[in-house]
Amino acid sequence: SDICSLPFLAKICKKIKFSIQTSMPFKDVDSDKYSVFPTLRGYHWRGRDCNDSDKNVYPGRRPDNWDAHQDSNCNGIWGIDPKDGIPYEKKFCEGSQPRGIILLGDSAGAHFHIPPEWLIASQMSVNSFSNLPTALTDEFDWPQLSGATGFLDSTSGFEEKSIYLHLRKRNRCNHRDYQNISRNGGSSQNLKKFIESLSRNQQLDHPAIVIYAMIGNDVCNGRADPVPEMTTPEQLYSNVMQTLKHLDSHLPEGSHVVLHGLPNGTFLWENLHDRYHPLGQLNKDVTYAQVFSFLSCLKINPCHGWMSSNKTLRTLTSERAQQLSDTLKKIAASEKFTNFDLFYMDFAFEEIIEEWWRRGGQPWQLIEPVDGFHPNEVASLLLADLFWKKVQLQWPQVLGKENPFNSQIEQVFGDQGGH
Amino acid sequence: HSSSHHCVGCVMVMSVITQLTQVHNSTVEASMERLCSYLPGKLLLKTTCYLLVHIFGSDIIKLLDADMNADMVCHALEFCKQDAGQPQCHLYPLPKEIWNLRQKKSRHIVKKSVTMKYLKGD
Repeated sequence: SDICSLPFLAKICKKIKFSIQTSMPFKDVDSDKYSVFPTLRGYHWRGRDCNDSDKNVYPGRRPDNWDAHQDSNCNGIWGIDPKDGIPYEKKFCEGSQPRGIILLGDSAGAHFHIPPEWLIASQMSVNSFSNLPTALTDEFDWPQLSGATGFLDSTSGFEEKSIYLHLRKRNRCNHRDYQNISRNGGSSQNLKKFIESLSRNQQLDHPAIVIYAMIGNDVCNGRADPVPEMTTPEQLYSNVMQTLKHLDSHLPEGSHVVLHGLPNGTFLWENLHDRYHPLGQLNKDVTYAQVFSFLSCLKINPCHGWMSSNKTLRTLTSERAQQLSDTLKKIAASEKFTNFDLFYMDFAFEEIIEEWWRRGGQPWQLIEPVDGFHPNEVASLLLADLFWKKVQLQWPQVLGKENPFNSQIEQVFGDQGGH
Repeated sequence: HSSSHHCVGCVMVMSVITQLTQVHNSTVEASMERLCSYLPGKLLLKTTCYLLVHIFGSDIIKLLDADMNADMVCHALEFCKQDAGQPQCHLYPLPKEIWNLRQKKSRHIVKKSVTMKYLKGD
């Protein structure tokens, strides 16, 4: 039954298991934590390596000798302008304050998504499962389309862009400087198991904007009584301080950290319970309430607290989520660190519902149809857009300035090697 | 947890097979073949599908042809199990008495199954 027990597969299995346990790229020849391979924690999750045989070449680092002879930070800008003998990186990026985006998140941040076409028999065809190998080797996450670090065009034809693409548009020197350090089931409690996969050299790299967005698993679990397992405000305080101390010892000076609050998840039951699940659309025989109940019975409901017919439990879960958000707010207001400034932002799902209403949408259209739990791609991009607008308004220094050389960078380097 | 995930996976796959049979007005066997044909060859996905059909296909055909729903098939094949003292988990609503009747029948069907004997063995 365990295919990995076959001798000829043992080695590759060991490597894949290591990659999954540590959230590090499976294929990383020079071990600099950046990869030329898309899945298995490759460039779908963090900027693509432009030289996987040199560990000193990777996205986000300060240029080596102004990249006169090679692109040491993979932003596609290198070489010397023949007109004046000045290296392009010096000419276009010096003083522009480049910075990277790093997400510390959970399945929502990694954009967990099971395509409904895998379950709807009436629409099924040979093409329905073409993305299954990619999904499997990316743990059913689609970070390349996520609200924080997505670099692919939205599959929903949405204009809004990810936070990374906003940053790249603001300063083309930020090209490829993104890291999605997220994991399905990620919470303040288990972040310490995979935060080591964050890559930033305090001396050699540019500053980073780190978004801490553990938005559910501290109050979500599959237990029959989920409350005892929920993280308490005291535990959260301790866990987050541990994370922030780790960041202070790794992030370059001049970085920024934004703590994201938790949502009020009662929204899920209220907008989905009596709607048909994709499995129930053909015969009108399976609602989300039944799916939630089935998952709870099996004790694998991703969030029994909110995905439950028990109103009292839903309210309790939201109260705890609010207490944890208040704790994050308190940390941001009272704790100081050497290498970064610290901010707090509410998880304003209500605001993006209003925005979606304004566009003629329905709230249930903002939730992943198969799991009935995660924000879908549209919701992620609306959240990213709202995040960008709020930060631009309240803390413009976090985003850096518009680079006046963007158009010249595009003129000389085009798409800068793409992603 | 892993057995719970096996149960959810089984019920989803059986639901899809049942619905393919309905949508294409075909046999259960044809629907299983169709589903496997939709899968890519990468990561041994198509191969694994045909292997599972080879192992469980005949039991699935007998059970679905005997009007069992996805929940019952997965309980009969033991992808879904009811732990002692725990409620029986199912996705589709069905009155208890009908469930119990059908379950007896499904057990009878798989009793002669070579696959189940093999799987029950060491």
